[in-house]
Amino acid sequence: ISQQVVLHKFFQHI
Amino acid sequence: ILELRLVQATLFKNVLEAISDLFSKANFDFSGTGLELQAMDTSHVALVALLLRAEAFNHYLCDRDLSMGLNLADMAKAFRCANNDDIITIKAEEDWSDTVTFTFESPEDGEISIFDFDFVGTNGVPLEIPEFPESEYQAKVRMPSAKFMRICKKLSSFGDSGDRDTVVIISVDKECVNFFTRGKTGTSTIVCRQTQTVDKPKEPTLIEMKEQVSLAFDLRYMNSFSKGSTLSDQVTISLSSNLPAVFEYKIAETGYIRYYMLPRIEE
Repeated sequence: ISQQVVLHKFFQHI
Repeated sequence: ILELRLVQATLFKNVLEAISDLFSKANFDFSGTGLELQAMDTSHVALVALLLRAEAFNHYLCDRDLSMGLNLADMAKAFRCANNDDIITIKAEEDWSDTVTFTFESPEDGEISIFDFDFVGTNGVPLEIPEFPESEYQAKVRMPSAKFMRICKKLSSFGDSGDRDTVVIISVDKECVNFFTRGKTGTSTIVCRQTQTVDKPKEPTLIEMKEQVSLAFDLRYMNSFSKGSTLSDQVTISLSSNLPAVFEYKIAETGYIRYYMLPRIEE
């Protein structure tokens, strides 16, 4: 089972 | 004032075909350097960033930065009415009246079609996307874009069977890249070896690997990304377990289209 991480959060947190 | 002209509609038609099925709205940023477009799908899983430098246009005048959200489905419909050799003019007036005008002119019979698009809100784009250093990617694969599209189609025909959530695992080791998917009654693996033959120097598959990597992605997104093949002969896939994968198509000398997607992680 795998989960998709959303990009919006990723780019806002870097 | 904003006034741009392209003597062949093909480039813009291809751009819209490459993004309009996955992304419903996009942010268009016009500046002195060119057009930067960014869009994110509604589930915030995939992002596309396009750059078309001013030199990509036959005429480019933009004396003030202008950012506009546009509905891509409407634009794609309009552009399907344009012939490949139509001359496109893009204009926005000084009063920034929240509309932009696209004009298609047929050089053969002089017929002119005019479309005005109202600005719309976008899904949280544009975002600040840093250029990650090359060293942060575990592997890079460059291959002919037609080959990548063919691989996505093959995997879909096997894995799909109406399942929207088919996952593809891309694994890279020294000399080959494997695309693996699971169907209802079995699995499918496509192995691509590194090639650089003398008779086909323009169609190499090149693999740069720092360490072995194996990452899972949604096939339906990859399938949409593969539509960038109309814009470039080659695609470069940059893979890292900590960064969004980048599927990049260089557009001649004048820009690029990059699709970003994070790999799936084990729960």
